[in-house]
Amino acid sequence: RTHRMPKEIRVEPHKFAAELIHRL
Amino acid sequence: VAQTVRFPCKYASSGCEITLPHQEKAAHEESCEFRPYSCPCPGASCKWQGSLAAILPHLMHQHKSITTLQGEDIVFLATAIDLPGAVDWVMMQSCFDFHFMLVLEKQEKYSGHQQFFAAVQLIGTRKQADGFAYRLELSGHGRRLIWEATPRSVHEGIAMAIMNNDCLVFDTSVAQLFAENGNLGINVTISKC
Repeated sequence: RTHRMPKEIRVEPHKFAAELIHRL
Repeated sequence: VAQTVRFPCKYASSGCEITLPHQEKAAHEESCEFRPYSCPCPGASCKWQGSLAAILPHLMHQHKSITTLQGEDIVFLATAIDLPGAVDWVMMQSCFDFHFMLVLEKQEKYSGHQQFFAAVQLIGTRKQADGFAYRLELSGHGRRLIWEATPRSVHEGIAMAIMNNDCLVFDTSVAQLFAENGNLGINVTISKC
């Protein structure tokens, strides 16, 4: 059984905390 | 009298039919399935609350930057892990007809000591979450670091799990062992148990 390479996804850093400051 | 009288759960209007003595109310209401769900995104910035069915539409409309990948076995490549300060990397993994939110969080719980915390939460109830297991694996350069656990439900959220270190925890020096070009690949596998 060939080992199927799992799919990869690039995830950018997210400053959720900054999101609030951005919204104020 | 207060001990004999039974009070309705405060989420009766949302459909909970349970009545209980006063001293049992708080504990029940904390885990009541009719309690509104909060936004599962890390960080306390989003104040949204709503039903379980409304979570996915909320994420799609209000948190468009969160991408979803299909499959039980994926690689979550967190980029720029050397970014200073408290940072989150969030993605969704969909498999078994469910959506799982994967969170990697960098935090400085103790001053001068930055750590990474990684956990998975199911967009579903606690009971549904108990039917799954997740596995996080860091591997590279002849090394392997694995964490396996039951996903939290978005009803509980992962803030408590992170606070109690009840998730994958590693510090920046360990992260550097597995990172390449400032990116960290985490292999995430979801399975039914």
